[in-house]
Amino acid sequence: MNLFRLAGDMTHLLSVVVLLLKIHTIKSCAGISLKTQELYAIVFAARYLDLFVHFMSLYNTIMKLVFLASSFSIVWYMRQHKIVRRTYDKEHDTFRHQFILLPCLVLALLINEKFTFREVMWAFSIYLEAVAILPQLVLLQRTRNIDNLAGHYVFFLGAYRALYILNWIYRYFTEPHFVHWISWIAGIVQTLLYADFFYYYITSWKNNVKLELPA
Amino acid sequence: RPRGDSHDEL
Repeated sequence: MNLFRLAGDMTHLLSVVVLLLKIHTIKSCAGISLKTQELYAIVFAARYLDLFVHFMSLYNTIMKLVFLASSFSIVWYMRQHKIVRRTYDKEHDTFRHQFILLPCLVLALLINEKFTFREVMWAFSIYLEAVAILPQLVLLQRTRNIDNLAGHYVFFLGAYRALYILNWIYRYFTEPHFVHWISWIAGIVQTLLYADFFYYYITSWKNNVKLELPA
Repeated sequence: RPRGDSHDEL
């Protein structure tokens, strides 16, 4: 565990906390894409299949449980909670899941570290996570008034990916045999997807104006 | 798993 990895995990955790805070206290999920949240729930379910098979550390186990529980509860809130679900912007959240799910599954069957069920699911989760933010970015672009929490949420998610890249660079130089093309390429693609958002987020923060994305 | 494995990441 290095500092970049820890900082990455913490911003990831922070993004979830920000989202839960918005849902719990403001009882609103305005500007949040249910499609993206459902994709994340699938990502974590597929990746953490090893939760009860391989024990790595207490930290690892707890974090996995937190991400699993939080992603599924967010989906539950957005679909079932009688107040929260009314704030969901269904009309603008039109991205089709299947256009990302199917290609990711095919890619995982073709490109994986080993052709076993768990490894294919692991690769699938890596590919899916890389593009799972797309419905969220599309929704933000269609939202006139992006509230602060929705903006911070996406920013922290992007920061988490960027920090993971630094973590890989660090691990590459400090650990033997640390070459992982699948997670590296998927991680870089994922971070690049945020580039445009980052630009507008940081500009609005520097100029102290409300975040607004060009249509 | 051996050292240098990225599967320990979240």
